[in-house]
Parts: sequence; C-alpha cells; structure tokens
Amino acid sequence: EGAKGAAGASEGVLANFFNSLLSKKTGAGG
Amino acid sequence: MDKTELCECLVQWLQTFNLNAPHKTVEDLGDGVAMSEALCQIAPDYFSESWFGKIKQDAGENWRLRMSNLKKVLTGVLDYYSEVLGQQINDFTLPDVTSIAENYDVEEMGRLLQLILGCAVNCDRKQEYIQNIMGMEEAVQHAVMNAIQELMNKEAP
Repeated sequence: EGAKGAAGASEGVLANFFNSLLSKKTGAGG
Repeated sequence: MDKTELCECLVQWLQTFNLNAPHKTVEDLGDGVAMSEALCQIAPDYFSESWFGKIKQDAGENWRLRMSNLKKVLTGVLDYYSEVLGQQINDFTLPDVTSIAENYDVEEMGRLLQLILGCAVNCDRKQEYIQNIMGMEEAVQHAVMNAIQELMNKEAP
C-alpha cells in the first residue's frame, strides 16, 4: 500500500507539473 | 541529477520525433542534423528551410563541420529564446559544442538537448510535445521535468 501510495504521489507530481506547463502562457507577447 | 543520465533521457525524448536523420545515440546526434530537423518541426516559422539549408548534411568524420552545424543549432536556439520567447537564459552553463563535435561529450550534449527541450515545451505546439512527454515512462518524465525546472529557474524576461 505504501509503495502504491508513493507511486501515485509521484504520478501526481508529474501530472501537476506538466498540466501547469500546458496552461502556462509563453512567448514574448504572453 | 547525473548529467549522463539526463542526456540518456533526453536522447530517449528525441525518439518521439519523426526525423529523417539518425537520432538513436549521442554519436548519431553529434553532427547536429537530427537536432536541426527537430527544431524545424518545433518552430517551422523560425527554423525555416533556408536555415536548415545551412546545416551540412554530410559532415561525417569532419569534426569541424560537425562543430559548425552545432554552433548554428546553439545560436539558433539562443536566438529563439530571446526573439520569440522573450527570455534570456541566465546562469545556465551553455553547452561546449567543440567538446560535442570532437568527443561526443555526453554532458555537453545533455545541455544542448535541454535547451531544445525548452523550445519544445514553450513553442506554439507545446501541447503536442508535452503530451508526448506525459506518455513516456515515469523515470524519463522525472528527468524531463527536472531539466525543464532547471531551465525555468534560469530564465529571465
């Protein structure tokens, strides 16, 4: 259960990071 | 993160691109051709056919030609950050393209790929590239995330 929880947390960190990157405005005008 | 490990992960990331030039190993990437092709896909308006035309396709064993290509890649990437993304990369140790051209230096190659990764996740089609990354194995995703975070920490408007 502990290992499962750690794996889930790790997946969550990755998903959060990449989703925030997707919503981040980029570019010289943004 | 260990720079060799980072380079391996970023070479793996580059496998998600559909490129004509060989791009499976650091040696494959050492002439800059595959990375140039990737940049043309990432930002075709900026890395135009005319820009790509200046990349020597047959550098082969000539390390000076490889270096010339790699310099064009590095300069192009830095100009893209500055002119298109409006970002300067401060405090980021720039890749030594001579070491890549002469010795296929893994650490330096990792740095160059890291800069290209930064272009991919900030370009107009970033959604496609980020989703590709999210489909990769978790260890690679972690390495890519760390590489992006390191770049973000060194970006200044």
